[in-house]
Amino acid sequence: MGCFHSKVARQPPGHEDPVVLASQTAFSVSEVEALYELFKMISSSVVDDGLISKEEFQLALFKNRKKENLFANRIFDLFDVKQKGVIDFGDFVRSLNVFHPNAPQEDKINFAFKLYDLDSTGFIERQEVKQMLIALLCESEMKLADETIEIILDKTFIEADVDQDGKIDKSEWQNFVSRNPSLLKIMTLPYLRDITTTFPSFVFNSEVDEIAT
Amino acid sequence: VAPVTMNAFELISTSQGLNLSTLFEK
Repeated sequence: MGCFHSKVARQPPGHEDPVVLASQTAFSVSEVEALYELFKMISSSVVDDGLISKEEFQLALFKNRKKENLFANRIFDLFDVKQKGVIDFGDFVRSLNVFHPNAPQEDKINFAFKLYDLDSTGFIERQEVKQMLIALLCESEMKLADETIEIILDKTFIEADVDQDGKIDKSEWQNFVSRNPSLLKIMTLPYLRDITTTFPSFVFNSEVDEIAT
Repeated sequence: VAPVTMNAFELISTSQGLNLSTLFEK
């Protein structure tokens, strides 16, 4: 039988109890503690303050802090649940939980919708999709003529925007994704299954006396 | 696959900024 007695006074500010976080997510207590090892690495890469700044997030993602990227910014803003300009450990675990292979499909669909709804109007508009395509071309070697971008947008909106009002609402998005399940591939991180083997040092820093998996 | 045969979201999802697996690379 697992028996959890949290030790006190070892947690930095903003660090939530792993037992509580495990109870709210698909992660076990050990996995939350292993995620804390990753969190500590990222959050101390520029300033060791127990919080992930946008710069630290970009550094972890691209191994290059100068690389501005629309999509990385968008992910950061969605992880920054409390809109504080930084990601604390609770935000980090709850947000990564959506990317867990066992997370509900509906959570993944909703997260992807928010990701692409750049101005948070509740709709993915054609102009937003165009902006994302242009951002993609800027970051990659790919070159597409403006007419080609418009053809891609036409094709996409004919398929996704069922009522043809020029924007994709949540239910249109759900239908579109169910017909194109590969779109959700980015929403699952198989790495999250092996987090305790990737960061085994969590065992030495464990805050619970006994760890049940 | 030629990009023009892909829909916009398939293309967008190839962005490096959406590939969170790199967070786990030490």
